[in-house]
Amino acid sequence: AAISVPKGFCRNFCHRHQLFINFQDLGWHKWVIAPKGFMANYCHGECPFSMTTYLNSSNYAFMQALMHMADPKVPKAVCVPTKLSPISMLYQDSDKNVILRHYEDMVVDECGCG
Amino acid sequence: SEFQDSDLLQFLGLEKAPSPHRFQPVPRVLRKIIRAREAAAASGASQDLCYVKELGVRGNLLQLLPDQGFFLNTQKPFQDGSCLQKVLYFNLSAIKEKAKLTMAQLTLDLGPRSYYNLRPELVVALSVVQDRGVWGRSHPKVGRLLFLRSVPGPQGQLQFNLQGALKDWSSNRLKNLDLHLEILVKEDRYSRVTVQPENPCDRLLRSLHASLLVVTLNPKHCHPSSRKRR
Repeated sequence: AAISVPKGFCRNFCHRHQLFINFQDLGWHKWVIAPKGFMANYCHGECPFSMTTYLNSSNYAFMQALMHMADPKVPKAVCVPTKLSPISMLYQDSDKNVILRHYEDMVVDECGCG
Repeated sequence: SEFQDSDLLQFLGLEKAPSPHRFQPVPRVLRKIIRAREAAAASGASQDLCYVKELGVRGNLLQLLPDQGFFLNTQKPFQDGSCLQKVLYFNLSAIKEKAKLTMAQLTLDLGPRSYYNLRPELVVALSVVQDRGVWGRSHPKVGRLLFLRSVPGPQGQLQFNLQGALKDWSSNRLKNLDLHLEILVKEDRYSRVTVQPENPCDRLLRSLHASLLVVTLNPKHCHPSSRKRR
């Protein structure tokens, strides 16, 4: 069953945030032909023990959060990507070869506590 | 900067940050592929990036290698209707040994379509270079003929499948591919009455552009698609 949560309450919990990587900012526009950038996203937020069930958590994260409660020296579970997808890049190398290549795990699709 | 030049670029499969002085022309098919993939990614549709739908082949790496060869005897006219001769040279060192070659297509761009009338008819002969001799100085020894193709109008792009030739190369582990290209003018009964604003051979000499598109599949990154059992 859905749990009603006050508005703004979830803001600090682990979730996906939008992040557009512009190759010009990295200086990569000098050799990357396309795309000009891509929506890479990132994961950020708290993984409190009480919410691990709802934050797409692994069993390990649940156990770690439990251990953190028992012993604060054990770090909290962290917010990490749980599903990633690839992108294709068209670029030119120093030998004037034009290369189209795909790179795995470049875009964060989903986040969770791990 | 130091980090970017080594670790991150190595992670992307690059030894160092490329620094091209200017971008090479990108063929329409590569632009089409990247646009289709960008659109699919934006819409969230799942896509198999180990299959190049636009070319109908499996592969995760497409490389367009520029021709680094040279024209032969540009000063002296050839005999027997030969229009031009060129050694095509492709540096294949960018192709990794473990990669499986799934496509090798040579494109000869004879120039824009609006340049010419549809004559004279040309014949394109493409052979392997058996012995290159002194690079750039002596006339190379021409070996096996790969293609002999009649071209009604010297315009646009011609494509040649070189996968067989490159497989020979692959088994010998050579680092480059040398080809001998000869373009001949076929006698045309209309050519004498057609007003040609410029000698087509001179124009071809300026506009001819060759490139080799190589598609490879790295089994480490692309697993064979699983089949359902009955």
